[in-house]
Amino acid sequence: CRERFSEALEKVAANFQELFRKLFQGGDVKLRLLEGDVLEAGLEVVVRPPGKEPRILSLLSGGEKAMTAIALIMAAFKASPSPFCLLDEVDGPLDEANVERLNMIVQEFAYSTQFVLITHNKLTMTYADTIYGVAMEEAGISKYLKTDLVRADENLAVAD
Amino acid sequence: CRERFSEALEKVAANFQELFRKLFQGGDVKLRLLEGDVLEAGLEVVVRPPGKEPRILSLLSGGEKAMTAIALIMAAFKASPSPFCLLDEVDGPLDEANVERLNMIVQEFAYSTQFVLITHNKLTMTYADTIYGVAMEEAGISKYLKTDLVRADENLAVAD
Amino acid sequence: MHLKRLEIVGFKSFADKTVLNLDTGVTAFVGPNGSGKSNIVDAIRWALGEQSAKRLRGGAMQDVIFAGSAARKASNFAEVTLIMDNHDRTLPVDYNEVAVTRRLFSSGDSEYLINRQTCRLKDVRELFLGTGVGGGSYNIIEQGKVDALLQAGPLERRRVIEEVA
Amino acid sequence: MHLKRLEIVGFKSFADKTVLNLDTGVTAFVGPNGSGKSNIVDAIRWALGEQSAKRLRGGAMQDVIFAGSAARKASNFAEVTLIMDNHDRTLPVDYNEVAVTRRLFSSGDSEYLINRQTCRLKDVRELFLGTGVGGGSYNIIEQGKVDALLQAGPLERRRVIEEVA
Ligand SMILES: Nc1ncnc2c1ncn2[C@@H]1O[C@H](COP(=O)(O)OP(=O)(O)OP(=O)(O)O)[C@@H](O)[C@H]1O
Ligand SMILES: Nc1ncnc2c1ncn2[C@@H]1O[C@H](COP(=O)(O)OP(=O)(O)OP(=O)(O)O)[C@@H](O)[C@H]1O
Ligand SMILES: [Mg+2]
Ligand SMILES: [Mg+2]
Repeated sequence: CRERFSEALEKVAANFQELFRKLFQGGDVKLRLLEGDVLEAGLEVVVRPPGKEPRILSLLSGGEKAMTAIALIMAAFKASPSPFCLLDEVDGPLDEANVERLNMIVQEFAYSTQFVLITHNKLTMTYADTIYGVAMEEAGISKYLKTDLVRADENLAVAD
Repeated sequence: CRERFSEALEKVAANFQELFRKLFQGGDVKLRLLEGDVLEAGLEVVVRPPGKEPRILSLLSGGEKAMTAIALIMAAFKASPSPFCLLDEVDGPLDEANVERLNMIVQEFAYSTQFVLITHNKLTMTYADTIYGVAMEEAGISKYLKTDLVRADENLAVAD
Repeated sequence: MHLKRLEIVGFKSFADKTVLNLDTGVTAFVGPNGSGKSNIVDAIRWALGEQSAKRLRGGAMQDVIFAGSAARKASNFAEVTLIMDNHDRTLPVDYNEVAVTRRLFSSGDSEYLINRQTCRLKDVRELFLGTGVGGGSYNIIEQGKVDALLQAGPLERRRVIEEVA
Repeated sequence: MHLKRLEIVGFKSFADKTVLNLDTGVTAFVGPNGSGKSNIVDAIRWALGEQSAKRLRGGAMQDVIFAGSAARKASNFAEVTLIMDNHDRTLPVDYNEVAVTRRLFSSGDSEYLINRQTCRLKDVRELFLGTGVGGGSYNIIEQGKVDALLQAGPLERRRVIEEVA
C-alpha cells in the first residue's frame, strides 16, 4: 500500500508540473507530502506562476487558482484515465488566452476521456464536437435540442 | 431603534421586489423577518423566478443566485445610497441577456453612485465610461494604462 | 467505456421524460441562466449514488423530485438512467451496454437498478469501483467549485492520489 | 463624495508607486488573469481599515507587502492612499479633498493618516460612519462572493438593514 501510494504520488506530481507548465507557459508547481507517515500525511501544493515568486495558494488570482486546479485534475487523469469528465462552467473566471489553453488541454485528453462541458463562453463552444441547447420554452420545464454554433448564438440571445 | 429597523426593512423589501422584477422580468421575492424580537430575529429570503414555484435559495441556479444578490445590494443602495461600489467579476456566472440587464441597472444607479467594475466580459466593457487595462509587462509587477474598447480587446488577446 | 445515453424523468426541472444521446469527444451544454444545465450534472451524480442532498443543492433528498411549476403539478417520483457503452468491458459485467437506474418516490422509497434488475447502492458502487467514476472522484467538477480541490485541506488532497493508486 | 484618486506603492503586486485617477460614472478594469485587478480592490478595502488578513487572501497581514518577483527584491513597506472628493461634505470634515492613508512596514509597525496627519484606526472608522463606505458594508463585492450575502445565515442578512437604518 505504501509503495503504491508513493508511486502514484510521484506520477501525479510529475504530470502536475508538466500540465501546469503547459497551461501557464512556464512556472513551477510542487505536490509534496507533509511530515509524517506516507499513509496518513497530507499533501502540500506550492505554486510559482512564471516570473513570480512562489506563493501560498490563497494569494493567487481567481483565474490562476482555476488553471492550477485544472492542471491537477488533468494530472490525475493522465496517471489513471477516467472514462468521462463533467466540467460545469470552469471557464467562468478565465481570460480569453486561458480559455484557449483550457480547451487545448481538453482536446488533448478527449481521445481517452469523454468530456461534457457546461459553458456560456462562445470560444469554448467552438471547440465542442456536439452542442446541446438547454432552455425552458415552457416556464419551469427543461428541454434540450441539438444545435450548432450559429443557432446556439441566436438561442443565447433570444431564449431569454 | 425598533421603529428605524422596521422602517428600513420595509423600504429595502419593497425595493428588493421592484429590482428583482426588473432583473428577472417578473417573479417575486420576499424579505421577511423570522419569528422573534425585531431587534434580534434573522431575515428570510424566499425567491420565485418568473413561471416557477417559490424555491429555497440553494436550488436556484448559479446565475439566478447572482442576479438575486445584485437585486438585494441595489435595493439597499436605493434605500441609502453609497458613494461608491466595487463589483469584482459579478458578471462571471451570467448569460448574455443577464449581463445586459445587470449593466442597465448599474447605469441607472450611476448618477448617484460611482461604480468600479472588474470584468472579462466584452459586453460589460462597452457600458463603461472609462476603461483601464491592468497588465504585468514586467513579470510580477502590476501597471495600468487608460485604454479604449478597441485596445482593450487587443490587450486581452495579446497581453498574455 | 463512455456515457452513451441519459434518460431523465421527474428529476428537478426535467418534468417530462427526456432522452439525451451522448457521443465520445467533447459535448457542450449551453443555455440561459436557470434553464437546467447544472441539473443534468446533478442527475448524473445522483444516479451514481450521491447520498448528500446538500451536494445536490437541496434540503432533503425529495428536493430532487420535480416540485411543479406555475402550470404543472409536482411529480410523485424522480428517475434517472445512465446507459454506459461497455464494449471495452471496463465495467466487470459481460454486456455491451450497462444501464444504471435510480428512482425516488415522494413517499421516500428509493430503488437502484442495474440493467433493469433491482439491486442495492453497494452493487452500483462496486460496479464502478476502480474506474475513476462515481464516489468521491474528481471527474465531476460542480459549478463554482473548480478550485475546491486546491482549497481543501492537505488531507482532502490525498484522496486524489488514493484514487489513482 | 466620490473616490477621486488612488495612490498605491509596495502593496501586493503594485511594487512601484502607482497613481490612479478615477472619474464618477462607471470605470471598468480589464486585463489578463493574475495581472493585479483584484489587488486594487484589496488595496481599497485595506485603506478603509480591513483587519482580517484572510479576507485580503493572505496568511499574515505582512502578505500585503510586495514580496518580490523574479527580478526584484521585496519592499519593506506597503502604502495605500484614497483621495476622496468631498465638495458635498459627505465626510464630516471641512475640506474639499480628504486623503486617507494606511501604511504597514515589514517590521509590523502600521500607521493610519487622514490628510497626512497620523491618526488611529478608530478615527478612520468614525470618518466614514454612516456613509455606506468602509466597515462590513455591502458596497464592495469580492471576486466569487456575489452570492455570499444571500448564502449567509439569517442573522448575517440583518446587517444589510442595520446599515440602512
Ligand atoms: N425539484 C425541482 N423541481 C422543479 N424545478 C427545480 C427543482 N430543483 C431545481 N429546480 C429549478 O432548476 C433551476 C436551476 O437549474 P440549473 O441550476 O440547472 O440552471 P443552469 O442552467 O445551470 O443555470 P446557470 O447558467 O445560471 O448556472 C432553478 O430555477 C430551480 O428552480
Ligand atoms: N504581496 C505580494 N507581492 C507580490 N505579488 C503578490 C502579492 N500578493 C499577491 N500577489 C500576486 O498578485 C497576483 C494576483 O493578482 P490579482 O488577484 O489581483 O489578479 P486578477 O487580475 O484579479 O486576476 P483574475 O482575473 O484571475 O481574477 C498573484 O499572481 C499573486 O502572486
Ligand atoms: Mg449552472
Ligand atoms: Mg481577480
